[in-house]
Amino acid sequence: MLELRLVQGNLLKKVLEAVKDLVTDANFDCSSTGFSLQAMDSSHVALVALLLRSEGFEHYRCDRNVSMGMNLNNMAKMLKCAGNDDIVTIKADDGSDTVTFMFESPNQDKIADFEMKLMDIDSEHLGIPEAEYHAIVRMPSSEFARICKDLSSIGDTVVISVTKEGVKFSTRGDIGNANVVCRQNTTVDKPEESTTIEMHEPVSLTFALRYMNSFTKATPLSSTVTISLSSELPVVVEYKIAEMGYIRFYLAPKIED
Amino acid sequence: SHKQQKLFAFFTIK
Repeated sequence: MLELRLVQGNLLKKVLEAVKDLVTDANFDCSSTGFSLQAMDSSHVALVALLLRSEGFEHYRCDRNVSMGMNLNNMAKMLKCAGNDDIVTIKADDGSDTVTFMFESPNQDKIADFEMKLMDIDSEHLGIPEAEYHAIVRMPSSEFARICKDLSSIGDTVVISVTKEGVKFSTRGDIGNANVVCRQNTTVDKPEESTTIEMHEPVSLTFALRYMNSFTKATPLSSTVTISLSSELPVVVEYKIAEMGYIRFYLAPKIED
Repeated sequence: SHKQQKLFAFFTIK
């Protein structure tokens, strides 16, 4: 028996909007730790890892570890039917081939049940070791989204370089080239508007902008984004989900052919 | 030109 009651139901709506374009089908894993997902895109270039910790739910019952295969587009369709202020409960009976999403309006005057068919998904779970990153950039998520969108109108790839000067996002295309430099800026009043750069070693890596733009669909989940770079590893683009966990996107870099 | 690497070059299947 599984029963997860999330007062901030719109969090789940936002999570689905953030991942459904990257991944079509995925297994949601439920354990005493929380509700999680790890899935790669179909070309095995990008990976999304989601964790919503059990403590973040108002009620969390998960009698045994369960993996539920879901079509994310269908799940998003169902969650779109929940009101933004609705409390969302995810329910599944042991061995059942369906999952139920229950939506309750805040004053309990409307209760809706949406039952969705589960699917068997063969997915490869990757082991992601803890790593030391050469540079960690923390910046407003809206700023990062803006840069990715702007650069993708010029080119297909972005070079992200971190030096003592700051973090530089560069692209080039048929019509010309573009560079955006963000410097460390901690003097602003609000911490969510600041940019911080923790650099152990300068690093410069090239990534496909198409994926970066897809990751920025998670912008509504967090006011800040953390970009962790190392020359030997995929970049990690992380959006913290307040009091609940995170959504992390991993993207393998491009190399000179 | 650039070649896109795959995640398997960095991470192993559990």
